[in-house]
Amino acid sequence: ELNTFMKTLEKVSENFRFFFHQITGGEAWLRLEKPDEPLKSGVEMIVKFIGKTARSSSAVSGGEKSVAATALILALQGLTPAEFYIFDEIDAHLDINYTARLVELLKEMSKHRQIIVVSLKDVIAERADMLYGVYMRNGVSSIVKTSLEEVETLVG
Amino acid sequence: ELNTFMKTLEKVSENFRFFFHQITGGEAWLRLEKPDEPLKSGVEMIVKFIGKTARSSSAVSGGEKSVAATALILALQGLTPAEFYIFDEIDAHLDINYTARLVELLKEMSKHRQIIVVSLKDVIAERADMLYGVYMRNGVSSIVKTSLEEVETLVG
Amino acid sequence: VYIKRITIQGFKSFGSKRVVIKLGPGLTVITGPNGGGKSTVVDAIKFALGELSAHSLRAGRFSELIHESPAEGRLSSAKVSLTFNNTDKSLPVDGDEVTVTRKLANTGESEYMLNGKQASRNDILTILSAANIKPDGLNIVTQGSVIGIAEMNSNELRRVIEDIA
Amino acid sequence: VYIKRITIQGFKSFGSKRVVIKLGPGLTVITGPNGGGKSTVVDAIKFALGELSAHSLRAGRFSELIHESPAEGRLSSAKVSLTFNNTDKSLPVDGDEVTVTRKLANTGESEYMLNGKQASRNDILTILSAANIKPDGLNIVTQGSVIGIAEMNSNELRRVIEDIA
Ligand SMILES: Nc1ncnc2c1ncn2[C@@H]1O[C@H](COP(=O)(O)OP(=O)(O)OP(=O)(O)O)[C@@H](O)[C@H]1O
Ligand SMILES: Nc1ncnc2c1ncn2[C@@H]1O[C@H](COP(=O)(O)OP(=O)(O)OP(=O)(O)O)[C@@H](O)[C@H]1O
Ligand SMILES: [Mg+2]
Ligand SMILES: [Mg+2]
Repeated sequence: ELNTFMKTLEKVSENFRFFFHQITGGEAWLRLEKPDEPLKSGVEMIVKFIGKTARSSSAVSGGEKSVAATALILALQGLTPAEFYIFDEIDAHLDINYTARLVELLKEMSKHRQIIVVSLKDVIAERADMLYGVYMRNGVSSIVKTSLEEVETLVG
Repeated sequence: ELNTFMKTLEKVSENFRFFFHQITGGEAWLRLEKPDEPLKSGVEMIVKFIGKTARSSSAVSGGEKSVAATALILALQGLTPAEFYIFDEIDAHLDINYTARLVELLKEMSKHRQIIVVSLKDVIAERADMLYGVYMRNGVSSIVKTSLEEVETLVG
Repeated sequence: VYIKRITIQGFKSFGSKRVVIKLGPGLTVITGPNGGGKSTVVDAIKFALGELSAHSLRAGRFSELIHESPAEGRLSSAKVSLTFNNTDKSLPVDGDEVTVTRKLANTGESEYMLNGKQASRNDILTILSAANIKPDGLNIVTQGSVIGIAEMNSNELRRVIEDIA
Repeated sequence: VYIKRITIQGFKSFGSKRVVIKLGPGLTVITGPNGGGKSTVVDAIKFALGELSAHSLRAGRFSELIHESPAEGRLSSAKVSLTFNNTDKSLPVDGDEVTVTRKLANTGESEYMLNGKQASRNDILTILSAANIKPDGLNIVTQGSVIGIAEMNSNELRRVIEDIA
């Protein structure tokens, strides 16, 4: 029981470190808040961005939190057979640099798992295998398969 | 007592309608949830985007919520002397159209009240009276007064 | 197992005309203006997977999940189907494709179907859980919730790890 | 009344070198890369206005508000000053400028000053409330909270209207 938990924690922490490093070049890991009470202790997410002090993921910036959360989600799924991810505007608070690194990683991951991303940014739309435009007319939604040039006319 | 409340509700609702129309061209208002119990009733925010059915602000899309919330905040402040607004990435979920309309309105409002906006988008930065770039080196933040061209080099 | 097709009819902003979205195993991006219906597609997936909370489908009551617009008035039902590619057999059902369907009547009652035949919600959830697919799985990150995941408290995060152990 | 100047030293990501941000009465935009320190400027304003909750300054404990970095190690105090333009006399204090200062020592104790002279937190809050300025006012919208304002429930919204009635 405890053994399985500790093994899983170790595995997710390793995955978390890998994905976080992919996007930021920094380090990240999970650790028991109270190591001497492994049966009850909470788990903390620690992130160390390049050139910065290691901090709990709740103390970093909005963009940095988006990156940490994405790395964690990718890390968790590695251990379960769920084959698809759906990300609805996870890039909303990311600057140009992190958005580009994020889409790089998602593109890479999409070779092994299905990834569905909702985004308003061209830099993400242009990497899509399939791109859909959703818009409304008279209060009714419709969806059209599109290419990036066409989207420009959709959004106006 | 009740009279002051109803008068204030009326006034805020009018302001809300005005600002919401400025940004979207649609209609918006506040109403008592239970009109026959004015002393206790909650207050609802109703928004009607062009071509759509009127709905509670909690049932619309992420971008539409951002617009409704901004209109409400501007509507409330009209009644108090607080002279400054601080908006930290309120444009995160807005598309190009709504971002452009939002910054138009903020520019207009900034003739009467101080507005401080944190944003990652050029279309907002280029309308600033004063533009600051904040960045970090060795884990220490510094701030520099800048122009839009310079920001391009800051963000990379 | 991945989603091959999503079919939406009368669910929230989608009207009486049936809309079919074909998906591949790679990277699909959904874009478009604010208020167009992008997040509604995400809601439709959660709805078909058996989501019971109207709030987590961004509606006040279940009846608000049925389409209503100036052009079409208020429809009488909403229906969403999800077709999975099951060539890897992670779903314990015969055949290379598995389709789950949920239909909501304006009475608030839901009906579920598996490959076109009536099924109970529990049947569907049990089959999907074999591939760890659930309406509130962390693999579905709704709009505006990503920052909150990084702010999860240490007990919540422990529970997440225990779930997959 | 508006903010003319913000001075930050040793507060969160700002180090021992004093940083001064001059502001005008119009539109000021703060931009820059993720993790640079933009929202920290907003935190600094709330801190100087007397914010008591570490959580709403995005810190676990008050001591985390004091700067710590590889370059400068852990500083011993944090200090933020806000200078208001008071030519319209909305703040009941003599003079065209009013400066409020808050200093936090690594003991967790805060000291407040008004125009350079020691003052109590209550004195400062009372003066600022004459212009309806408070650390948790709706005129300060923190990052990620705008969508939540549109999702306010009807009782919360009633209280907001009552507050300004
Ligand atoms: N029952 C319903 N019938 C018709 N329209 C509805 C219904 N419920 C919600 N809507 C509308 O659906 C629209 C689309 O919402 P959705 O959240 O999918 O937009 P979106 O494309 O994700 O936009 P954003 O980019 O702002 O996040 C909203 O304008 C909302 O008011
Ligand atoms: N006590 C502290 N000492 C030094 N740095 C700190 C301290 N507390 C927080 N930080 C760091 O300050 C940095 C800046 O955070 P801030 O939220 O201001 O960034 P931001 O510019 O708003 O970024 P974003 O665009 O992602 O929202 C973060 O990387 C965070 O880890
Ligand atoms: Mg959306
Ligand atoms: Mg920020």
